Amino acid sequence: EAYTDLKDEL
Amino acid sequence: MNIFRLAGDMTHLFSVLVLLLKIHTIKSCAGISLKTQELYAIVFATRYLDIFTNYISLYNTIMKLIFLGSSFSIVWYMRRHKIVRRSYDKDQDTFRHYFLMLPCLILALIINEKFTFREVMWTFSLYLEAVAILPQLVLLQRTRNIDNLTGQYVFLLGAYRAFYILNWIYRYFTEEHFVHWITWISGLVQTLLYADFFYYYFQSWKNNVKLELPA
Repeated sequence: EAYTDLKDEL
Repeated sequence: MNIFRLAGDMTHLFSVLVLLLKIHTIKSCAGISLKTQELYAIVFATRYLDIFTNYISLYNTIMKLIFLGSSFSIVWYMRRHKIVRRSYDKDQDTFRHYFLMLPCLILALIINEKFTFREVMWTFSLYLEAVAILPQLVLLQRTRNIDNLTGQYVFLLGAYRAFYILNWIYRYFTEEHFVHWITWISGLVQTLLYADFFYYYFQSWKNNVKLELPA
């Protein structure tokens, strides 16, 4: 899902 | 992970270490806004809710623990430590920072990528971080003498989000479907709020004079 790839950021 | 994001994380880490160094070694928090520190503690608490449930990498977990630990310990130092708290300038640090939280929460409930508790909290932390520096910038304009460590702290804190903007540009061009307007706009607003500080900081560095912000 699109939004998960920001969750690897702090 | 890309070089821009690593530079951003390191800059952010250094800003926190500079502040902890100042408070821990010279036992002073003169010129530091407790309101901004409290807002940052809330930012990290609402952003890292998934720290134990969503393992991404050792680096990610360690950095989250450092940011959580440092922001809460700085708030503790400024509120409880018998020596440090004496140098806290509460008469000047009067920004109504709790008034900042409500609009951020309402906005997060309206504009978010997914209407779940965790996602709304995460979006709230993004909006709150964008404005968290305001009490500190207001305090800087009131207190005439900005010491070097405080200036460096604010500069590094502003620079880290600028690196993140480069990171988002890089990821936009290298990853499919990497489009996140909410994060991009709040990150841009956050960095723009530092614009005038950066200008005066650069001027003071270029002319080798003490940093002064116009009243």
